[in-house]
Amino acid sequence: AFSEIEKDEL
Amino acid sequence: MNIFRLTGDLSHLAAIIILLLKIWKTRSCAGISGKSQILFAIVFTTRYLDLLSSFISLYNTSMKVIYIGCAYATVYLIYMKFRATYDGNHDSFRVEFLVVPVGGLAVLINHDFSFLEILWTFSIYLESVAILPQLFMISKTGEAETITTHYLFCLGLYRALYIVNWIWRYYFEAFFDLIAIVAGVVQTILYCDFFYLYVTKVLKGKKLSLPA
Repeated sequence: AFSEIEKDEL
Repeated sequence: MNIFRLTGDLSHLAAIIILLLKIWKTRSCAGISGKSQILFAIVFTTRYLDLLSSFISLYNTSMKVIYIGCAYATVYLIYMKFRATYDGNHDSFRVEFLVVPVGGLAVLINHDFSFLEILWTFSIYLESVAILPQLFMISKTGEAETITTHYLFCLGLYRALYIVNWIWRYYFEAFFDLIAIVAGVVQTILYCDFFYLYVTKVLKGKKLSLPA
């Protein structure tokens, strides 16, 4: 799912 | 990281600092919506819970700490230190009409039905409408201090720059997050009439006053 992608934005 | 996201973050940081300094230097929060500032504190708290669990970069972590620290410091100044100057009568937007629908939407539409992901989604949706109490207050008082308009301009500009960042990331990194994009577009649209007034009035040295 999407949440695997690192959330790197503030 | 790209230049649009970096300038967006710096514009956001500038807005937060401008507001904090305005309240601290003038020892007054006249014209400032405490409700919007509470919503922003909630936005940062629910979005940056991963501060404890994941480390992305020194920049990422330090900016999150600064945002959260300034947000709570601003709320403290408004509701504690300078509460005598808080204009509660004009800060009358019913925030429950924002928080409840946003909370429901975050549970229904998200990327992953997990605790942190739903909180992040809630934070993204809430941020897109968090400025409404402030804009509502300005429409009720019919005017805004010039420093407050600079704060709002930087705040609106930050998410507009993020939209450019998302376009950039779509083409060069094949990355896009529809939830953040849709909420960011809504958020930026809410500033449009303020942007018009800011450019046509404040930048020409006039005071921002709405036809009452």
